[in-house]
Amino acid sequence: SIDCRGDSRMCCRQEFFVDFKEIGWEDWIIQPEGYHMNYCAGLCPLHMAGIPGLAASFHTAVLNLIKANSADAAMDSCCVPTQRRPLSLLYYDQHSNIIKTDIPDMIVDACGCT
Amino acid sequence: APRGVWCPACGLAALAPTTQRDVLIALAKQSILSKLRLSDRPNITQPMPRGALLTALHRMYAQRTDVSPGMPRDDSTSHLHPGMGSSTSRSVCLHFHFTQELAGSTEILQATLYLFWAVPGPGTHPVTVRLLQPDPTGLNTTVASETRLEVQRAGWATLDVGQAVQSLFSQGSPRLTVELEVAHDWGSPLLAGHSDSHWPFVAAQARARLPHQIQQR
Repeated sequence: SIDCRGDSRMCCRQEFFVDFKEIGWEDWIIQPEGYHMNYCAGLCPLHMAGIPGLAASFHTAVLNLIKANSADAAMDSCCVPTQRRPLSLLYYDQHSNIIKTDIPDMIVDACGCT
Repeated sequence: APRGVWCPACGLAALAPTTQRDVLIALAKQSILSKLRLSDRPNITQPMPRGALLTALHRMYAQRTDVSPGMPRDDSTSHLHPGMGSSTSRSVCLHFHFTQELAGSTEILQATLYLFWAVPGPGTHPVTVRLLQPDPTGLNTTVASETRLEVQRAGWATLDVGQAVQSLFSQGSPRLTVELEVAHDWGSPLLAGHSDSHWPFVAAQARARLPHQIQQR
């Protein structure tokens, strides 16, 4: 996958870290220190459909489908997460119990064009 | 937004960086709270010092990964007790170690042993729970108490061990041994092999024994 740089316009992964201390949540969230709320951004013009981050064969298959269906050239595809992982939290609940929980698919590791 | 700068993904005018940051942080908060099914962030009245909490958690985890005091050591390998119950009985021993600093100046207000039973099938399954404590020489163990339970279904069961733990502490030996004796066909009465979420454990409420104030008479 591609990480967004300053002026990248194509589909890429934008890193964004939420520091729990900065938002005043460090008293009830024990671990971790923050949340990597990365997200996908960027353009997915036709010739990029199915890349990056997905199998090249998938890309070829998508392009063939588009040619076969002479899809409208104006149609773009979407820049979406292609790999995600859980966010593991250790926190106090409203009864001050210590809870450990894994929230699935909360952290985006890679982005790609559908 | 600066003139002519466009959000690459949606073609709308890009947000000013500070506005975008605020929007993303609000989104992160809402996303975490909704996944934890919390309407708002909990208000912690007495947050425990972070360092102390993390030390306790690391120590608990470290214990589990090396000596695993809470985990039943598998003494049950065809461990027959002559003269105890039917000759086909078998027993499992659990050893609970309490940290040294707890043993000295601490008064145990209550202590409860939690066991997760794994029953072999329908019906009731008798189990004898013995609390053992080292004799004064420390070489052997004596039975401090014996309880007979009829287990009908799998799940958590509790047993009050406050008296036994208090007497152990007063003897200065911070180690509680629990012996479970079951009929031979039961196999292991505890959920063995599973993740540590079903390990037996002892929850105790204790109070630091304050040094006796000298009463001015």
